[in-house]
Amino acid sequence: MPKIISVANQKGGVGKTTTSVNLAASLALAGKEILLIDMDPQANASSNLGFKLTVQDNSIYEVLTSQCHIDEAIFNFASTDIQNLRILPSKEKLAAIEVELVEDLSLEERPFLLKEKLDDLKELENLNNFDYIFIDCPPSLGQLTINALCAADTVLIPVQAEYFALEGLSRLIETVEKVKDQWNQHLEYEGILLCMTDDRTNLSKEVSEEIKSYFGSKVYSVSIPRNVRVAESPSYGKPVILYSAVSRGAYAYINLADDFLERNEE
Amino acid sequence: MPKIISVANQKGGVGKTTTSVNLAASLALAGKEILLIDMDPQANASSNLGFKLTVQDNSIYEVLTSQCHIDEAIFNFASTDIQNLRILPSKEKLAAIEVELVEDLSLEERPFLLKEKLDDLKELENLNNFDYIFIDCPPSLGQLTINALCAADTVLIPVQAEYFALEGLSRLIETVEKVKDQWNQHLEYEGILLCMTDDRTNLSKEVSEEIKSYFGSKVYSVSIPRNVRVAESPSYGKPVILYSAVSRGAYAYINLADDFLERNEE
Ligand SMILES: Nc1ncnc2c1ncn2[C@@H]1O[C@H](COP(=O)(O)OP(=O)(O)OP(=O)(O)O)[C@@H](O)[C@H]1O
Ligand SMILES: Nc1ncnc2c1ncn2[C@@H]1O[C@H](COP(=O)(O)OP(=O)(O)OP(=O)(O)O)[C@@H](O)[C@H]1O
Ligand SMILES: [Mg+2]
Ligand SMILES: [Mg+2]
Repeated sequence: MPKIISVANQKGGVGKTTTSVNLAASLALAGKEILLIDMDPQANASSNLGFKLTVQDNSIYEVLTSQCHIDEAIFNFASTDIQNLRILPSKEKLAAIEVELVEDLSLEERPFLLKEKLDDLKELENLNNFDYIFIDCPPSLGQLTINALCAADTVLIPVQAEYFALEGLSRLIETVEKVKDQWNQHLEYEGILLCMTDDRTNLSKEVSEEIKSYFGSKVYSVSIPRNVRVAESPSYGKPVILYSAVSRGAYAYINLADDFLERNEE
Repeated sequence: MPKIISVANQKGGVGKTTTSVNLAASLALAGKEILLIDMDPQANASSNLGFKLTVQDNSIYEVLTSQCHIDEAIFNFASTDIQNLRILPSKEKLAAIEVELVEDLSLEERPFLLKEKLDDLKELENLNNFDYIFIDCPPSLGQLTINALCAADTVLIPVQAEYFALEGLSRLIETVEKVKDQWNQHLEYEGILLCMTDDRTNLSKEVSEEIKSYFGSKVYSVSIPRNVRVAESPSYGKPVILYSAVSRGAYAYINLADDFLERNEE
């Protein structure tokens, strides 16, 4: 049974997609079987791995609206360097789901649409050999993120070491606790990851310290520095470890993958 | 009649709140009467100006749900340095509006809830002397952003000079054109603003060039450099021009205010 990890934070631009893609790729490079699900209508995770979908292609939208079976929307990442990374991509149309869910499903059914589809996956022998499934969430606490939290075993929270991101953290924790109480009792924290840190500024250091003192061991000892190679890699359709393996950004995500495996496989 | 400008971009973390707050403050400092409306449940614009609302306080949520009249939710920015900046703050509860709008209002009525409330403002003599009203939008193209676009005369689009932000721009333009066709014929572009630029990286320069070549004169000649003083100012409850007036960030927003007035008042 694969472990399902949602990567979530309603604050925009904190590194959710960058972390989903680069942690998934680093773990695949370490030999793990990985599925990355793009649950954001912006479809940044999909394009970061070179997927630009047309209206005919299947995506998470067709899966959630039962227009296709989940295994018909899973694609291989086209790279000879990483064999075991697959993706369930997104498209713009997914934005319509928020309204469709409210109109079509009852209050009790809405949060579990994605979970049901992932349960379908478990019945399919050939697809069931994933070690980890990552879900990249949009910058909101709407139905898409709620569905991801209800389907997940754990939640990984990227945080930018800045003021607004710190402020939003308490609201995210409230939402996670609510989801845990009402819909998904076994939801736990995978960890809190400091992203785009800059050791030259007091702001970054002070906010990082504040988060570490508040959340203790939940915070990964590895933090991801701001590194232009990380921001460049999506335009080449690659994770940063393939685009610029010797960069500080690639190095940090490889360290994160080590830390992740230590927490999960020891 | 005040001019209404929505500050929108569904991509997260590109500088919507920072631009709304600092452009509004710079224009108020230049003697204009300004109202800033926070239409984001994250309430970052509110906290950037020192407002932390309790459940009893009125906010845009109480206005939209007709629990109070619009003039009962407008507050003065508490600073002797800037007299003519007022704010209609937000609170977390606003997130519930997305679902409430779908359940309570018809498809035709949903986009115009904010516009109707702002029309109420026009009837109130004492409040009608605003020169400009800015609306800070959340990172999505849901009902809150649609309402802001339907209430606005123009839309100001902050863009980060990075790959994902560039990709999302075409989707935002599609949405603006759709709103223009279906609901708000006179909606125009106020301008496209490059935020968090970094002259030391090729990525920032290349993406900036691409945006300028595509959008031409719609792009402000002023761009906002990445400057740590800008990111520090919200933790002091102030716009950057009051927190650190001699910083590159403050200087850029003052230049933007000049450019904005040239486009609007000549
Ligand atoms: N460590 C890093 N160094 C430099 N740039 C980074 C880093 N991490 C992310 N970025 C860049 O910062 C921007 C925001 O990151 P990203 O899009 O991953 O955040 P997000 O939380 O997924 O955003 P959204 O809320 O829109 O989904 C992107 O342009 C990305 O390329
Ligand atoms: N010019 C700048 N220099 C340095 N930091 C900046 C600058 N502009 C914005 N920031 C910081 O970058 C982060 C993102 O900016 P901001 O919150 O304004 O974006 P946003 O588009 O409103 O985000 P959201 O999508 O969550 O609403 C914030 O922490 C902010 O303080
Ligand atoms: Mg993202
Ligand atoms: Mg904002």
